[in-house]
Amino acid sequence: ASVIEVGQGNLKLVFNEGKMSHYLNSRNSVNTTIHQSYIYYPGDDGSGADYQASGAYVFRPNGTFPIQPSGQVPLTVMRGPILEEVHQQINPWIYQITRLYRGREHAEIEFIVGPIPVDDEVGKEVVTQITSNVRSEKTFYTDSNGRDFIKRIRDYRSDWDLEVNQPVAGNYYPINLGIYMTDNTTEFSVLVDRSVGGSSILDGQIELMLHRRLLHDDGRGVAEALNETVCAHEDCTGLITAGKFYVRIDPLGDGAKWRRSQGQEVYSPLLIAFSEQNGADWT
Amino acid sequence: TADSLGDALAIAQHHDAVTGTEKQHVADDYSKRLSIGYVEAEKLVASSLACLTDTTSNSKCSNPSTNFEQCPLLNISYCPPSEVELSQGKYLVVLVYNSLGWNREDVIRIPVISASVIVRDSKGSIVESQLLPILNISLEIRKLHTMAYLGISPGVNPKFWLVFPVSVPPLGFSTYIISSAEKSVSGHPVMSTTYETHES
Repeated sequence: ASVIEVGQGNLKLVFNEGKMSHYLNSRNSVNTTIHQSYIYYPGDDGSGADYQASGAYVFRPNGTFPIQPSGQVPLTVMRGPILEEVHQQINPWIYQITRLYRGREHAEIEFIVGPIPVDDEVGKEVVTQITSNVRSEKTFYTDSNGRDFIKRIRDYRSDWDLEVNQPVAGNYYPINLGIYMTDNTTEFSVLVDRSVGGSSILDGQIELMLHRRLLHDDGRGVAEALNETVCAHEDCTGLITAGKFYVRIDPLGDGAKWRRSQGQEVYSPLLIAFSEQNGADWT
Repeated sequence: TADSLGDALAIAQHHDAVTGTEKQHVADDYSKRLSIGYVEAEKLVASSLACLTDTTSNSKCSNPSTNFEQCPLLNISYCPPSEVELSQGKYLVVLVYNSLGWNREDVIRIPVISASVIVRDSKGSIVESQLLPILNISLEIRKLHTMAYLGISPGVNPKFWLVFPVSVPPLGFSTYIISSAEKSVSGHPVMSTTYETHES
């Protein structure tokens, strides 16, 4: 079927023709459209008027490139009593698993990105965009090193007159815990398990930068390109990054508790230790 | 000494390490020092957990006997302690520690090589569990990273993720026991139903 519904508790996600399309929570009556996609920003090579390349310190995108799978993405769906998973091979170097756990009211999304190809001699900064119908009116909130969420307004600073020369980079913020946005009725939150860059470039949309591989030094001190490789024997490839983020949509005012408690649980995961025991006295 | 743990903690907070704005040889050095710190912390935690679970010794617990191992590479489905064939009479003890101040209900996932296992809690009651096949992409990443970072072949590939719910008290631990399943016992893990959509 072209429409697939996953989740066996209050939260259900609908995938339509291989793409996430709806978020439904039967407990709090949240029923909204949601879309997720991947893009990359080609890294500026520094040959422009200001000679500023994209590098470790400076994010200087040179356009936007959508990563669109050719045709419908076949999904692999795993169903069971404790959790359900949707696996998607977005392109040859982006893989994603969406998980819904019984009794949980958020979606966990695991991404595996890389090695980012640079055969075309273009550095790439890979981003996922999650789009809701929240009317955020240029406003979103990002954490401050895991502490208070601070209000951000696109293309605006409260303490000086901002001249926007970089419409994307000028609105990027560090995301250590999460990012969220609201309108009159809804709160749309995303938490992360690692420090990433992020923003809301369009109303209703949250984006996270998941991986970067760049070919030029930005000239700000590090003196080399952000182009790390890993070698097994004599084969070297770009790095693969694997991480998770968590998506939840709440009625207005209900998201803060989840952001704090889930945020703590992401930061301090359960510690698992193993030991072997022989014989019958395992208790 | 505990110096290397202090070094690792300092590096983990350094702005260049957090943002990746260090030179490559410095990144390599950071990786090594973080790893050394992790190993030191792992020993300390293993010793502490052994004392917590040891009901026979006195309060000093100077010489804990149980050896606990952690799996820092669970994210690439590499966990030698859980990837063992469990013969009759051999049990894999899984201790789950909660460092937060509230009770937690969560789900644990560990790689296993056999579907014929059973999970019990510390009272001996069977715990509901689920098996998910480990897909090729995970095995490829597992192989690449164990070869590159550990310089070892990862050995026999695990076939499944064993998933089960856990309940852990605040600042405390729970134990779960995994054993090979006797055919007569009910409560085996549920194998996930897996299907693929069509490509158009």
